[in-house]
Amino acid sequence: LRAALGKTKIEWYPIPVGLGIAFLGLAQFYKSQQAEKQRMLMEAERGDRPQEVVPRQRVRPTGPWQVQVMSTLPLKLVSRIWGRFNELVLPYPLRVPGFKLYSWIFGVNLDEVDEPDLHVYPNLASFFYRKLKPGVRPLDPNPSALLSPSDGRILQFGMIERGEVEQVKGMTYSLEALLGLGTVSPDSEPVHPTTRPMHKVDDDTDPENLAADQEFAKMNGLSYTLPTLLSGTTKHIADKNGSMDASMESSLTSEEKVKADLAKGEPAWYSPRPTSNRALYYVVIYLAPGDYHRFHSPASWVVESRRHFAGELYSVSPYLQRTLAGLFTLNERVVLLGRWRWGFFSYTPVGATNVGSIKINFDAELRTNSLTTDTAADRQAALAAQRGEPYSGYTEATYGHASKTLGGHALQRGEEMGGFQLG
Amino acid sequence: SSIVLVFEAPMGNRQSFDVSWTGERKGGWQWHIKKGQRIKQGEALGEV
Repeated sequence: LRAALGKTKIEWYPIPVGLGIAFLGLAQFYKSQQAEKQRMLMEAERGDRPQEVVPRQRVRPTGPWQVQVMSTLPLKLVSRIWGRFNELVLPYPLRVPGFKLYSWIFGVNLDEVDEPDLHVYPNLASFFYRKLKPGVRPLDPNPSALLSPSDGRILQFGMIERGEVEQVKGMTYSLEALLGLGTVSPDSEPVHPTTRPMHKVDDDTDPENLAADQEFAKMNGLSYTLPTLLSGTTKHIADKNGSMDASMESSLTSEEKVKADLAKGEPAWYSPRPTSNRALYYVVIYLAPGDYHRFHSPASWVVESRRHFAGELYSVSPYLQRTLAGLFTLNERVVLLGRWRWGFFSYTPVGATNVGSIKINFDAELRTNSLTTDTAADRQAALAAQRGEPYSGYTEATYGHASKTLGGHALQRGEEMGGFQLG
Repeated sequence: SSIVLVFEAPMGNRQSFDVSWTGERKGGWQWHIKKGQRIKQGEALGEV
């Protein structure tokens, strides 16, 4: 033993990065536990009954062993730690080579970046959320076109049939589970008997149908009935005098422009009833790590409400999309609901493990991938369970105060709406 | 990360098309994209 101790050569190795991440994770976990204990103590001191927050029942996805292993990991915690790690300030001399290496690996075009001096970005998180030079993303000149909201790859697109969205060939998920239009049970199946495909067109002059729609809206906490949702409520803002000239249009405010754009979609004989020649369409765009991660409005539209689903944060890589059914209905997402010139319009940014934070520029209250939000969602789920009601899975906010005439927040085509941030 | 758009638009079937004097079909939703295609912000996904 003495000889072994004396003659063995000692070699020093740097501590692996993974160990550092694990240490930060443990520290964050300990900190969050302490904060929760502190909160309960304060509530007890105030005389309030401390409420034990029961975590929401996690949906265990089915799939191959890789998916099963992934479903056991605390993905949101990993995502938060990843975010903190990327917010660490990089040493000044390492910034340019570091960002250039990242750009080389993930295919970032540095000529398009608004800030030519890469030293300005203190860390990877700020480089990831970079702006582009004005004019490098010209908008399609066709006013009837729906624009791409971001850079990315088209994963899937098509028409919605039987209320189902196709994730990949043969794998579908319910539109109601994605947008929260029906009451969603933990196994993502609509349970309310009045839940119907959104594109179903019926005659709501029939009192029976009208009563069913009102009941459906009441049960699901909607401020509108399905026929009004599908028809779009542009009747009251339609410009009956026809189109306006360019000089008039340039003097309008952004809200008035959106109003005029919405009105253009409806001819003078506009009817509030949905016509049988309309349908629901969908498109899924995947943003790779090297893509520009701010997103823009694809059309002129009015956002009426926002639904935040504090779900999981699985990776949305093409592999997992092929193997994990209903991936987009499991992940944390922000559903923006509203209307455009042709009726219903929804916009759903879906988070992933590495890009968990979704920012909406006109919604300062929205907090995604946050422990506070998760605890609030757990509390809501617990309250719903106490009342014997199914948990809707989301928290909702409306933007009616943004404009009284439009009933929501107006967005112009191409306007920046927000973005995805690291962690 | 991903973005999912779900929207209502006129159906691109034969009944809803309005054919102009040039023979161009108008009125229905038409996609301008292909599956797997790379796209940049501001490019057209489709048009009515």
